[in-house]
Amino acid sequence: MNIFRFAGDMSHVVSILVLLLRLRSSKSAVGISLKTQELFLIVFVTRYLDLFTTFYSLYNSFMKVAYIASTTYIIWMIRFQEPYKSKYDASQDSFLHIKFAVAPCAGLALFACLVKGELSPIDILWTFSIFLEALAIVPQLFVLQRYREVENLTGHYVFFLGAYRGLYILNWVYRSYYEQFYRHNWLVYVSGAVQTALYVDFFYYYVVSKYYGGKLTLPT
Amino acid sequence: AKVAAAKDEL
Repeated sequence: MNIFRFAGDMSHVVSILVLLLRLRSSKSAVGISLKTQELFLIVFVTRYLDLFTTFYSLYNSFMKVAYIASTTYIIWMIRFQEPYKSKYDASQDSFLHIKFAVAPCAGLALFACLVKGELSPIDILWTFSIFLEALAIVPQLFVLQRYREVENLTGHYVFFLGAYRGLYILNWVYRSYYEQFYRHNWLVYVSGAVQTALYVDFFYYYVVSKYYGGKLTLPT
Repeated sequence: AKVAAAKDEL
């Protein structure tokens, strides 16, 4: 564990708490992409299968369970609980059908694992989750774009999620310098970089709006 | 054993 990784994890936790606060305080899921939450749940469930095979630390296991549980809860709220359910507008969240994200990532993961000779289902699903995570934020970014004016807490949610990814890149740099038994994984680096790059545009408008103290409005 | 990057991460 290093400071970047821990700060990244905490940023991720804060983002989830902010999202829950956002849902509860406004009593609606307008501006929130259910699709992104569902993609994240697929990511967590396929990546954290090692909960059953490898024990890293209590912290690690606890966080994995917490991510799966909180994301499941958020999806349940938006899909089945009032008033979120009736206010959720699926037509605003139409970009990127789940299967068009899952299928290419699954194909790519299978190919990558064949090349690397990692043929256990857990390895293949883990690699799949690395690719899918890079795409998971895309529907949320499109929902923001549709409404243009981003509600405060929703903006913070995306900001903390982006900060988490940015801090993870610093964590990989740190680890490669200071950990003796560290093996590079370029697939992780590339998809992590792609994932972070997706946030850059949002970050720019977020920081500018905070600097000038105005509302966060995205350009058309 | 070497741990591959990110396998022990969240």
